[in-house]
Amino acid sequence: ARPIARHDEL
Amino acid sequence: MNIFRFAGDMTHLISILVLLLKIYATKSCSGISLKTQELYAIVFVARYLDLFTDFISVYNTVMKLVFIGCSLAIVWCMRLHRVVRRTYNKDVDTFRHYFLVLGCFLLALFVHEKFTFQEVLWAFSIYLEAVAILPQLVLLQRSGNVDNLTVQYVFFLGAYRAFYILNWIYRYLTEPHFGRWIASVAGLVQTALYADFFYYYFISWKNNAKLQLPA
Repeated sequence: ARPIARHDEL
Repeated sequence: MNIFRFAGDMTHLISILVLLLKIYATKSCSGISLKTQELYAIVFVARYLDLFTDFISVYNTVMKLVFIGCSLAIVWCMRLHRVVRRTYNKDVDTFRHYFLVLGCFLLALFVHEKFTFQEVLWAFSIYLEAVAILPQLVLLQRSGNVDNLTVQYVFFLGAYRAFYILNWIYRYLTEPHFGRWIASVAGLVQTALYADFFYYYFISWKNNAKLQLPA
């Protein structure tokens, strides 16, 4: 499964 | 990091600095909705839980601290500062914002990226930010023409999410597997809520008149 993208945005 | 996102973050920062300037310089928060400020404080606290557990970059950490710090400082100022608090007119700031908090939390329980404490609160903060401006827009409608700094504050606040939409389009086109549907859809809703404000803002700017929102 696609890894949960890190929340790199503010 | 792309130019759209950086522009969005800077516009967001400017909106907060304009608000702090207005409150500090005029020692007044008339025309500002305390409820919107409280919603933003909740948004930042709920979204930046990973502040100490997930280091992205110095920029990311510093900006998170600034946003949390400023939003809490504004709420503190409007509630407790002995001079400013007297200028808060709670009779016009009557939006039932707790329903927004409850509704967004329930939505986050059903629609999120992963059913974990952090991800549910992240989705909650995204939904809440989309509607957090409502008490402020309602207050603007009620109080007719307001001072320029308040209008600039709302304008920059709306512009920042519009930049973020360009950022999401850019990232979708340039990064494989980039899918931030929750943030993108909520961001579209958020920017749409400002649409009428932007329209009247542009009209007033073109006619070089004070902003007049239809009651």
